[in-house]
Amino acid sequence: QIPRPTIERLPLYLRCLTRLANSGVEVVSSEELGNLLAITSVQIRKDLAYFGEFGRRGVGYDVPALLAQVSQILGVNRSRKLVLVGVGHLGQALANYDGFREHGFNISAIFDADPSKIGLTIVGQRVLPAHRIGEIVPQMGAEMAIIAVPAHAAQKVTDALVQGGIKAIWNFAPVRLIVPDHVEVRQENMIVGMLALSYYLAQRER
Amino acid sequence: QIPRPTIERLPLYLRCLTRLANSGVEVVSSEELGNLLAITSVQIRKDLAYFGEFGRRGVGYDVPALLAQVSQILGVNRSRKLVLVGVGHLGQALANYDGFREHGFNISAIFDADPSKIGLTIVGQRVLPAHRIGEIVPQMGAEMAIIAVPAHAAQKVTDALVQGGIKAIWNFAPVRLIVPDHVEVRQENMIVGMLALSYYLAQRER
Ligand SMILES: NC(=O)c1ccc[n+]([C@@H]2O[C@H](COP(=O)([O-])OP(=O)(O)OC[C@H]3O[C@@H](n4cnc5c(N)ncnc54)[C@H](O)[C@@H]3O)[C@@H](O)[C@H]2O)c1
Ligand SMILES: NC(=O)c1ccc[n+]([C@@H]2O[C@H](COP(=O)([O-])OP(=O)(O)OC[C@H]3O[C@@H](n4cnc5c(N)ncnc54)[C@H](O)[C@@H]3O)[C@@H](O)[C@H]2O)c1
Repeated sequence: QIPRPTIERLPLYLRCLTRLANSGVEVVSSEELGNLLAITSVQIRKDLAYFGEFGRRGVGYDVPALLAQVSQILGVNRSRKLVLVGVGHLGQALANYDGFREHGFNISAIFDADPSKIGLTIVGQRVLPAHRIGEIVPQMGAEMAIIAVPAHAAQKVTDALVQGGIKAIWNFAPVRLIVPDHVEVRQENMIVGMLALSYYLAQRER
Repeated sequence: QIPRPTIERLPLYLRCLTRLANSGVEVVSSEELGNLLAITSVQIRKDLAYFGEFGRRGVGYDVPALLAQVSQILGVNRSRKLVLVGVGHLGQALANYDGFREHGFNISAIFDADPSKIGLTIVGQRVLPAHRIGEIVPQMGAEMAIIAVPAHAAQKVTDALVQGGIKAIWNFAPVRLIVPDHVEVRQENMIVGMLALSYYLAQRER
């Protein structure tokens, strides 16, 4: 079982290695990676050791090879279809965010329950009525979904997505979703960021 | 030095204790808290021990007292003024999010550089031109800011905010900000959530 903090650092290694590869760097040491990421070189070696033997002592890591390994571990070595449910303020922001597309995550269907939104075109997708999730999602073969609906609607939307074959859900609604074991849910608590920042401010004021 | 994962769990304790207090619960054990939060009771006791002696062995925690303590630790026992810079897709979503107001974080000024946005009213605030940050922010006495501008503009906006007295910045732009030691920056990498989810999907496919 790999610790969650290690998994959360993998995307940072991916981004850093991608930048190094794009600027033609062939080899990088864990110390150099550490300086770029403000993470200790010991932590980097420990994280990567969970996944296999990379790099040679005294020489460092082969950048293209390590990049390919980390991409595979993160499952970004192929493109993935995303379903977005809810295009209110947050849904619109997420739909327009280029960062997902850059990593091969393409929003392939957008659903909402608001008649004034259904039929609009957002990032090239016509907004579809939420009651058709069960019919359309299985046809797409999508596996990942983002939920950006109000808390009261989130569980019902989840049930329809899971029935349609979705296996991984990123939930922004402030409610704990009940899903079968084979479905992974990432609960996003955006207030956590604000409160963590407030903690540091309160500490400095003491 | 308190570990970052502990700090990131405090907001979850705050929310849970708030719900318990609102439903009239007087005492709660670490086991009960653990069940509600899907965190082990050992972890809860360890986290809280960093901040002092709470609860009595065999009896549990006094909910209103612990709630007051955690609120103070997180600095939410008083309201705070927030500055938002950038009201594009993400900025608008953040401005409209009730979760911040509920914890006493009030958006007290909004800035943007786009002439078509300046002068609009968003959540009761007229959007102000970004070049006035240095003049207006010191008058407000605000200490926290959210940055939702493109990467190329983020450092310049940061410099103006820091000069204006801002001490804590939540940065959504994908660029590392350079700030003096007295300023705390929380870097938000929203792609991390997507990639962590993708990791679990890739693992299940093995
Ligand atoms: N705005 C933020 O920055 C932010 C931050 C953190 C969390 N959240 C959470 O994300 C969710 C969305 O927030 P928002 O600000 O975009 O809200 P919003 O009200 O602007 O948007 C919600 C959207 O969901 C749609 N919807 C409602 N019921 C639906 C259903 N059954 N099926 C499909 N679509 C449905 C609505 O029509 C609307 O378009 C909320 O749960 C909120 O608490 C928002
Ligand atoms: N949209 C998302 O879900 C998302 C997710 C993660 C990160 N981000 C990041 O957040 C930032 C904002 O994203 P967005 O989707 O809202 O982009 P956007 O282009 O819709 O909005 C950017 C806003 O910043 C304003 N701006 C530009 N230069 C400025 C300056 N010098 N001073 C003040 N305002 C200025 C623009 O006028 C615009 O209103 C970007 O850096 C993006 O990479 C966005």
